[in-house]
Amino acid sequence: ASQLFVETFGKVQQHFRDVFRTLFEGGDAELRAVGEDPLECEIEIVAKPRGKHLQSISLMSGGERALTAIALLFAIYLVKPSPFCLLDEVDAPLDDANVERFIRMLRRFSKHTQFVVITHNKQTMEAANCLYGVTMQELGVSKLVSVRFDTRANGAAEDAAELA
Amino acid sequence: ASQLFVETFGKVQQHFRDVFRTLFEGGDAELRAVGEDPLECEIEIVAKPRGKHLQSISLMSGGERALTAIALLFAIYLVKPSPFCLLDEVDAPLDDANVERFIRMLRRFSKHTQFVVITHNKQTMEAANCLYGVTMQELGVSKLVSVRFDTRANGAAEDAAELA
Amino acid sequence: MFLHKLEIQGFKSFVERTEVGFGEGITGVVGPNGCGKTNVSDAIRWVMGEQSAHQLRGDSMEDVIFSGSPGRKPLGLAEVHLTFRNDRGILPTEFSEVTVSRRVFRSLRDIRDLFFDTGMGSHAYSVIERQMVDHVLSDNSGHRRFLFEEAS
Amino acid sequence: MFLHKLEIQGFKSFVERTEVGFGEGITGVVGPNGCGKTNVSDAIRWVMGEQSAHQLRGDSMEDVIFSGSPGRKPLGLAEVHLTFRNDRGILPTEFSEVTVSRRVFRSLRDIRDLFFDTGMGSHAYSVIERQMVDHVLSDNSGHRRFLFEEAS
Ligand SMILES: Nc1ncnc2c1ncn2[C@@H]1O[C@H](COP(=O)(O)OP(=O)(O)OP(=O)(O)O)[C@@H](O)[C@H]1O
Ligand SMILES: Nc1ncnc2c1ncn2[C@@H]1O[C@H](COP(=O)(O)OP(=O)(O)OP(=O)(O)O)[C@@H](O)[C@H]1O
Ligand SMILES: [Mg+2]
Ligand SMILES: [Mg+2]
Repeated sequence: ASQLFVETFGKVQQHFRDVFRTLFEGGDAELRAVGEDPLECEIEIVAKPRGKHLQSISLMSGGERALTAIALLFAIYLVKPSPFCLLDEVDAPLDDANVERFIRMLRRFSKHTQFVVITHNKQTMEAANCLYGVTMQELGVSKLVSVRFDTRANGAAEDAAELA
Repeated sequence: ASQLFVETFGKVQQHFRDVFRTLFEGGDAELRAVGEDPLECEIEIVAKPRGKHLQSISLMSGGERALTAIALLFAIYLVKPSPFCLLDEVDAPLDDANVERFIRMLRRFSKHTQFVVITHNKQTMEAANCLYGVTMQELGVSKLVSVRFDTRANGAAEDAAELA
Repeated sequence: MFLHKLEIQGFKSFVERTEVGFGEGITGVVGPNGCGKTNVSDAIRWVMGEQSAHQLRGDSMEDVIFSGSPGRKPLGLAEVHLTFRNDRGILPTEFSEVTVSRRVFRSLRDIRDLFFDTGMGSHAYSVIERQMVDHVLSDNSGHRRFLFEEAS
Repeated sequence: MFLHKLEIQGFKSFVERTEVGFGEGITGVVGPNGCGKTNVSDAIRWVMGEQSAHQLRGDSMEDVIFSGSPGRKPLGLAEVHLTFRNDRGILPTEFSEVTVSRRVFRSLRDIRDLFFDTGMGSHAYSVIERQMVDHVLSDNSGHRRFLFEEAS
């Protein structure tokens, strides 16, 4: 078990560095296992966006931390792909340019993984293959409506925006 | 001191209910002091948006909790106005309609309080009297630029959006 | 494709039977604050075996049953069914379609409580995610008291 | 109007002297992730007396001094000045303008450390605010390990 953990962790470490560099368009990042016993060690995350110092993620900005967590999630998926994945408003702290990078990566992964993405962000809505709106027109009662189904009509994002 | 706390708390309770009802366009909310000793008691927050049950804020949605916290902040300001207030991306979990309600309240309070509001939201940017952009064109070095100064030019929000 | 469809009935704010079909790639879910989007993801986690009522923002598992609205009485049952297409043989079975289901019935005492409206029980202040929100409503009520004393 | 202007020099990513003028009402601050917006609010909290380095996301107060960039060496001093107009007599003084200032110098040992690049010291994993992020990178490394073991 300890051997399997070390191997898997090694693969995730490698992928994490690559995915981080893709999402941050440069820079560097590391997952560090701290401690003697592989089954007892703690895991630290250090990252260095372009032009900045290698530092614990606690010193990064809100948006940088969110993007780093997204990088870790995708790195784990590369080692052990999940058939589906649920994301709830993970794009909330990201600026427009970072949302775009996030979406580009999401699209690539979505060839092998189904994603259910809850969002308030117009760019993210636009990237969905299929879009559902949830409303509470009757007080306290949720109702689901299909906004778009793989047609990519331009009007769909505006309809969704009105719902949101 | 205990007497002063009870009086102040009573005023905040009253305002919290009113501000909540304004931001949620109805519903109800309460601040409850739990315990015998006013100087030792714990403070609970319960809220009931329209059509929903009175429940602890832990059962509300992400956006509803954020808006409730904003209501509490403004309620405290009504009892003890602060000359200035710093808000860092508090509008991130709010949908478009709630951002609009938040802004309407912000504008009213801004007659007596100066607000410094950090945001990624286009509507909030639009509401600012004066807008600064921060950029890092030189890696690792922040630079502040004035985007708009009380002219409300239409182009300003787009310039800000490009910066953001 | 793996995830095929989700059926929700009586689960949290989804009092009516609701069906969500999943296609290839990215399925987006949008809507105003408080309309039920996270409740959809709660339903998926619940039917996939989530054991912690706290993770579903409740006190007990029965908190996921529709608890009523101005126009509707509370229900006594919540159920969720999640259907998978097994064409890629991901699941260790020869069936081409697999449905996972979960139900919870309201206990008799809970129904009595509903009628007597005991209010919100022992929910204490909660952790709220946003940074400023942490300052206003922190998990540590000493902090919140400090805010009031500051206002005194 | 009360808040008049903020001057930042050598504080975090603001290596150059930067001046922010405040007008009536709402002053908005925008920009991409990581460009320095929260650092502006950190500067205000710091000059107003914030004692906790942790609240400013650092280990010690010296972490607020500009620590260098590809094109610039680290500085040895950070200073922030916040000027108030006192026309409404909010401050208990007869002066019409009041400036609060704060400085911190880098200690000699810290300068030596910078040259030997000891890396990031004992920063442990941090609490991250977003909900999914809590699951991926929780403060409890047992949780994060679980994620890896799940992947094993
Ligand atoms: N058992 C229940 N019965 C009826 N309504 C419930 C129940 N449990 C939760 N709710 C309601 O569901 C709503 C929460 O919905 P949800 O968390 O899905 O919102 P959301 O769409 O994710 O919003 P946001 O964008 O703010 O995150 C709450 O207002 C709550 O009152
Ligand atoms: N002492 C320092 N010297 C140089 N740079 C620093 C120092 N302390 C922090 N920084 C840098 O400042 C950046 C953080 O900026 P800040 O938190 O203000 O971003 P932000 O504009 O609020 O972004 P977001 O929109 O993601 O919240 C980090 O990338 C960090 O590397
Ligand atoms: Mg939600
Ligand atoms: Mg920030």
